[in-house]
Amino acid sequence: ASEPSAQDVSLGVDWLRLYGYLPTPDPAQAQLQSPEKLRDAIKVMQRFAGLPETGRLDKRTIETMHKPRCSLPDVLGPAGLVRRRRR
Amino acid sequence: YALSGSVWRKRILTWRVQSFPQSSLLNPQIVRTLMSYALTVWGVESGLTFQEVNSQHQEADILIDFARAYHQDSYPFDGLGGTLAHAFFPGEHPISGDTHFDDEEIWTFGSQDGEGTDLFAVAVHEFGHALGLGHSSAPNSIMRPFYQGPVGDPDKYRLSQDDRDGLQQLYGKVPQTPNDQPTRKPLIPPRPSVLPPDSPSAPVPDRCEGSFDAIANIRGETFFFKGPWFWRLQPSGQLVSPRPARVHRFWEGLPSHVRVIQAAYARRGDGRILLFSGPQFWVFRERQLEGAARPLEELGLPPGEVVDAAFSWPFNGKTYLIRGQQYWRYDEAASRPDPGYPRDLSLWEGAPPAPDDVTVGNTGDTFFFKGAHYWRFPKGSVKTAPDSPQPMGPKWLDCPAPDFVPHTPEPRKPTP
Repeated sequence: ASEPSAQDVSLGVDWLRLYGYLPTPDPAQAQLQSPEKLRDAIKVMQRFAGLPETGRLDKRTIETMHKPRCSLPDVLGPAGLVRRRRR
Repeated sequence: YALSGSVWRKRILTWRVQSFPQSSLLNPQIVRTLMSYALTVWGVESGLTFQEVNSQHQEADILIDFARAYHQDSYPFDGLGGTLAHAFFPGEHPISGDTHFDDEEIWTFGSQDGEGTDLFAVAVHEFGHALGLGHSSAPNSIMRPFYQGPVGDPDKYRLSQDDRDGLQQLYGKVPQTPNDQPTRKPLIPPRPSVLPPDSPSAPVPDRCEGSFDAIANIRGETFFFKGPWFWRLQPSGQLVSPRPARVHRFWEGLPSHVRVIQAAYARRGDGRILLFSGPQFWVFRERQLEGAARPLEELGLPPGEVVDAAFSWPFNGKTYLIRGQQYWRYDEAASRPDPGYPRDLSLWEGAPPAPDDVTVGNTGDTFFFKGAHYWRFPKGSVKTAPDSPQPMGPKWLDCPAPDFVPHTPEPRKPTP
């Protein structure tokens, strides 16, 4: 399997943040996402989408991220609730 | 299932549709009926009662809006596709329970062709949020975050066990004694006409028979045209629907006298989509027609000529137009046909003559289609792959392999 492009990774991380799988970065902090955290977030997303849980931004995962969907976050933990609090 | 953490403290909830879709096949009465049905789906499992309020001045717990782009909340809509709708969890805030649908979606109900987005299915999902449910990862749950397509008749639809469990965790079960069982109003929705007056009367063709009029890769999706119908194959390899959509309802502005799309392709550079029929072609931006019909002479073909196939080849940026055993080449960048054409199609080694159509797949391979078979040209190559031809059905159309097109004659073997 080919590696995802930098653009796909960037879009994927944005998507994962938007729907609550990754925490929204704190503007006051420089934050690096560990590969493990990213892999775990992708796995949860894949579970929601009914995809094989590879933990990789593979082709099917990226395609699924482009599917029509509900705007609300999937994970209503601390990450997902940030958007609700903002509202 | 997942719970949002908030719940309504009352068992009778009011609702009102505050704004209706601006351009939709669904009139306000149908929209209201569908909303009523979608709420009832949740009501019958929980004993919650939903009352519609009609006055604009009356407060409602669940206010329903069709809105575009930024609409005063944290979830701006993004036009066609992408995000479809959202709803706010229960609570004391005025916005709690409110449900918003993206007005730029093509909302449908009872569509037989998989076209558009089924309003009832999305409404059931969103009202789940409005009652306090989060997204679920259960396979049959209506609360899965991704749009799963229509869910069938509103009066027959029943929530999955996962959804019922989540709802009943919040509001309890309905009374089970016969006398206490809530009755469900026999709502007879005014079923919208799913067939426009000019809809084709011909039966829906069998996609597994192959022999398509045209096939095109449009932004990663493969479109298969046959008569007044077409199917769409997503980049993931899944059909949008096994039922075809109607060409004239999707390609807005295509003249009604055009009954067959003989070739189609997405133009490099500006992404316009060209549909060919007879000695003319039409240019579409997204789904909308741009301008009038144009003659094929513009692309370098002799007057009155028609094409069997058209495709844009990414390896030289040129457009190829095939008729019978000949092909022409057009330079999109220079907006003129290349000199020295037509040439013999045998330069594409192993290609079938007069293919139904040709398209370049997402992997870069070029595919010639004819009848029920396809010929693959590996990325950048003008020589067929050794395993060509192959039956189309299993790879492209979710059709079974063994008995695929039993009446199709033996495919022509590639020229050695």
